[in-house]
Amino acid sequence: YSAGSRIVQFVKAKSAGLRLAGGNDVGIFVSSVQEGSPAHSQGIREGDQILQVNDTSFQHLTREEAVEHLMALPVGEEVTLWTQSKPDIYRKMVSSNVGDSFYIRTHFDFEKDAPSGLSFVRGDVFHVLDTMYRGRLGNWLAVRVGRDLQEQDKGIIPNQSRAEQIASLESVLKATSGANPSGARAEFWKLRGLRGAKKMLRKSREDLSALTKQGRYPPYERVVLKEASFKRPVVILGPIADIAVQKLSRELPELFEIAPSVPRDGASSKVIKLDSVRQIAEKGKHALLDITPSAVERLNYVQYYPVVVFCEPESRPGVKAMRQWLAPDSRKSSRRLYAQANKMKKYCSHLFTATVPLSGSGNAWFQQIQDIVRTQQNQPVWMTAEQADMAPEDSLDLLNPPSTVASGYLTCDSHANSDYEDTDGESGAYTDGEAEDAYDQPGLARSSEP
Amino acid sequence: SKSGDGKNSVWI
Repeated sequence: YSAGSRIVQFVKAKSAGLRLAGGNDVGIFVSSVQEGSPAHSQGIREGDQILQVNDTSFQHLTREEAVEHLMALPVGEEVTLWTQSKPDIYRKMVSSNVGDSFYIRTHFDFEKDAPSGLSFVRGDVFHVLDTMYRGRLGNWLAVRVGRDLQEQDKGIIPNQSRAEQIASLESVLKATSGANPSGARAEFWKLRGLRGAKKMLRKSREDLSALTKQGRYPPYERVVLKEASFKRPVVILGPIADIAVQKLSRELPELFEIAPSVPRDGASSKVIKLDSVRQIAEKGKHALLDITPSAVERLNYVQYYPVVVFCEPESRPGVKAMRQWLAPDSRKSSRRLYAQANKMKKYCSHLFTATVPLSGSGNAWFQQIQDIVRTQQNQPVWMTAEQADMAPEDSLDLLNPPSTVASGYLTCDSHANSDYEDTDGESGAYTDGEAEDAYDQPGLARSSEP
Repeated sequence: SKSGDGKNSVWI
């Protein structure tokens, strides 16, 4: 520290008499000192950096945390400040507006309560720009960061303590009165008229809520962009997904391995255990997963960062021709696979990492899938700030602690897993005995359409 | 860019 570093002591009056600027990595600075205050009488000046207050380091606090800390100090007690004079850095910091800049992932759903507010669902990422919006406690100024890592809409979100209150209220409401399927995601499905979505939404939210509890996630989790330290799992969606995963695992066995699916306890449906995803990643390979869209969400949520590739069909005859050429022995219905792909595109495109067009002939699609996986593996993903500091071999253990094993499975798409008779031209009554997940089978669940 | 001047509005 500079020669200007010094210890200042004074007794706190009604206030210490300070305004603070900066925050987070740039440090906490004094932006003004009240005339006649104890701080003023002790020679604290604008531009001083506060390194420590009593026993608390001020070096990695948000401005909100620093302000709350000073406010909580009892009136009439002696305060010891360790400061250093840094006017140049302070001026640069103010002019470039770099204080309080960090990223969070949310772990509760929020509907905005002010015109300038931002609604969000758990899992959304925000760039926080200011932890004391308009100089007051209560709101953070933030920008939503999209899946493409581009900054989107800007507005206010509840501050840390309000977030904690809202998140705990939300979990209490869930526990006492069942789920409240309001919020942006419910709205999303409602707008699209998806029958049965509410019920399934409730289920999927309860799952996420259970995960939140298991992982003891805070309402806001600090995240940083970093490349995944393990080979990310790959989910192929679309009418040739079965062919694609077989081809990838057969032709590139050192890079891809199909994750085994097992019967779910007491049910005919199949699941993939998270543990088998972890085991394949530990071998340095991409696990190939045949899972439902809600399982993709879940995988995102537990931070396995799946690469989701949607193979987009051009036409139904195109799918049929392609399947006849690539897998002449398959009895799957092209008509049904085509319909399923269209519905997936309509309802689940927010989950797609990339789309591969299935047009023309040749194996261009296969090369494109490989290119996408390679590119995505080198793309940074949002991971918890603490996790980013960990040794790579430890990080996957954290992702799958023993406590989550009971629910550590991913639901498989039973339709994609079974080999159908080719029913082109038949009417589309799907009579599998299982309860269908409206979210996973958008529009296919007991659809009344011909 | 941020709105506000990036400091608390009341003396602490």
